[in-house]
Amino acid sequence: MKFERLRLAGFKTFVEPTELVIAPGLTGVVGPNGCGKSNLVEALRWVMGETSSKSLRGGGMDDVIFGGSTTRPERNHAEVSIRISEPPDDMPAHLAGSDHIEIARKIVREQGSTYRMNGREVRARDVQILFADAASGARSPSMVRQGQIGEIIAAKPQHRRRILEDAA
Amino acid sequence: MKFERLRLAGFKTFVEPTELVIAPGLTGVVGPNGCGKSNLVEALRWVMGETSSKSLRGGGMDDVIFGGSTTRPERNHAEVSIRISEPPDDMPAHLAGSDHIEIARKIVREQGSTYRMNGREVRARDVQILFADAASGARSPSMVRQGQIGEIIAAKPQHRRRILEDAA
Amino acid sequence: GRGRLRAAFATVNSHFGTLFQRLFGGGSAELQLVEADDPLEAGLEILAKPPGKKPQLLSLLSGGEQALTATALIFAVFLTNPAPICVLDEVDAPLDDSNVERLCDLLADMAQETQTRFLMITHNPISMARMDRLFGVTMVERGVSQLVSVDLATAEQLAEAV
Amino acid sequence: GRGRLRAAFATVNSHFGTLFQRLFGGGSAELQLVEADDPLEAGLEILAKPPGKKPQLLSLLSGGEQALTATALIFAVFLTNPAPICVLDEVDAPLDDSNVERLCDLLADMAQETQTRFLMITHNPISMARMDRLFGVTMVERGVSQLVSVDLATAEQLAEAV
Ligand SMILES: Nc1ncnc2c1ncn2[C@@H]1O[C@H](COP(=O)(O)OP(=O)(O)OP(=O)(O)O)[C@@H](O)[C@H]1O
Ligand SMILES: Nc1ncnc2c1ncn2[C@@H]1O[C@H](COP(=O)(O)OP(=O)(O)OP(=O)(O)O)[C@@H](O)[C@H]1O
Ligand SMILES: [Mg+2]
Ligand SMILES: [Mg+2]
Repeated sequence: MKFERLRLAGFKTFVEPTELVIAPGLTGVVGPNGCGKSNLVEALRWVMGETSSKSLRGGGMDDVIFGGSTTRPERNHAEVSIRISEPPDDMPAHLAGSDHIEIARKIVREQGSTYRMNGREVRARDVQILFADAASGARSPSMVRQGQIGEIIAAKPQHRRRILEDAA
Repeated sequence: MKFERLRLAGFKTFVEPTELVIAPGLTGVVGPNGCGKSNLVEALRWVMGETSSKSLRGGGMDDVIFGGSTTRPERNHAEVSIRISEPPDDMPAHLAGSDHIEIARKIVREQGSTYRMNGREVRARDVQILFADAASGARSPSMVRQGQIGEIIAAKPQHRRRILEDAA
Repeated sequence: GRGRLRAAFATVNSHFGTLFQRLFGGGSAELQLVEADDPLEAGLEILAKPPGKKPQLLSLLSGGEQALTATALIFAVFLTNPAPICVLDEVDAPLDDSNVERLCDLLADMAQETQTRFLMITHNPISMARMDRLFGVTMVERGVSQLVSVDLATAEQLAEAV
Repeated sequence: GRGRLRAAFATVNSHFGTLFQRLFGGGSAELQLVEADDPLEAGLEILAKPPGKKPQLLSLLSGGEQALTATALIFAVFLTNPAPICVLDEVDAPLDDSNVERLCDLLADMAQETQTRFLMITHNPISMARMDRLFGVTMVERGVSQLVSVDLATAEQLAEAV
């Protein structure tokens, strides 16, 4: 599996449709404090099936929808999609043989969110399993949140053992 | 009260006698990771009467004594002194009228530490009161430890109130 | 008791609002006592409005915005009763360049106003350049610290020394 | 169960030792299961010996040494089962220049060996210069993020933009 491109609209501070191409090698993301860099990472974790709004620094899950600024009103929905190539072998029937898969998640205020793969609605579990099988996903050890290094250092040894369980 | 100079020997990684002049304005301290910058700050907190070895990142208080390296043996004692000018008015009798005061703290492995002001032995409380009266001291809000900003951010509101108590 | 804490809260809150605006170059912020009517039992919450954004609780700000807001709080408490010395150990680590500049502007102003002497430990070249003088800590002999007075060019090299 | 955890511990520990040496340019480190005989109940302790120093528990290292050691642990777990993408949000903040260089050396090597694509969020000019490409996030309109592809010179200016 390879990650090719992330698209988002209405997600946190990314009101306007935005596209981030994910090319091989090292891609740097820079910008001033508070400009939206960590929001971008949360969009990626969200589309991969994150269920805890607290781990996205929000109260309820609707907090991922653009909440307005001093010049714009709040939005009612948000959508993020990730395009992957070389999918794993055991895909659901309607996707078997596809070279590329577009996984999308959409949320409407007070109505919850829905997932799609190549345009057809699927369950959250289907998306979570797809990424977990590739050692990826919202809670993967390869998604290092801001401040997570500090949490590992401060954690008691019993808590730190949880990291090993990810590897087991 | 003005802080003029810090001297230390045998304290953590400062095995050799070291002197830091504290001049007016902004003094920067730089150097690679692990070279001893935070140890310097702990020396200042220690001489001002710090009683908790845990807050100096140690097990017991003897952990402030140089513990050896791959090329040198451990030491048996450590000493830090701070020289201040313009002391407050209500000093102990033997110091009344002095322009400068040298506060020193010495520790000997397994024998605890002793405090001196201008060469005469005093109690820990005398040193702690001297600095507390000048809004300073080991626990003063003006001594911002590495990682303390992160602790304030992560603290629950009940814990954060403690900061106000320092100001009361 | 309660009276002293209420008075301290009012003083710290007023300093905090001013310092927040200086560090963020605008916006506004305030402290709130929450979770109990008795100030001795209450929690301290922070409501911050970075310039051009909606007011948010501290937990919803970005990493750098949180650090800058917490720094404003620490200085608000400090200014309530200025100490003769203030030591800051890598408080600039999460900040971008323009926030580091504003932090150093504030430090320079406070050093003038309060006669306080500041020690700032930093890896940031912008902060280094704003100091009145620099000391380098080296470990020429591994495990053994040595303190040397340095100029800016040496300091930047030192930060690169293994 | 216990067997899988013991096997994972052995693999992660061996990666961890190698990665620690690469990130510190020497020394050695190991993981230990402590506080219980049953690995499912035990705690994970870290013993680290930076080059030229005596071995210490993680809590006795400096801020930067702790961050670098924890980073070695995260990558040890990652290498046990490499994911197609790895995202690092300001992991270089507490590091000095030579540690940032070694971290970037390691990332470049891993990107080659594992085909993993890395996204690194950073304020550090040294890290920026080591990336294959850079995206800038700006807030030309306050409260609204915009993503632009940038070159190094622009990226450094962007980090200074208010
Ligand atoms: N739903 C939302 N609608 C609008 N703004 C939001 C929403 N959720 C979060 N924000 C804003 O996004 C900003 C945080 O952005 P983010 O954490 O991505 O910044 P960052 O670029 O990572 O900064 P730093 O360098 O300080 O870590 C905050 O100012 C916050 O108020
Ligand atoms: N009693 C002691 N004897 C010898 N070495 C000690 C002693 N106590 C601590 N150390 C060593 O001091 C080092 C930590 O130094 P310190 O925390 O001051 O580094 P620093 O310059 O602040 O680094 P950073 O930039 O990473 O924060 C550690 O490597 C630790 O092992
Ligand atoms: Mg961030
Ligand atoms: Mg330090």
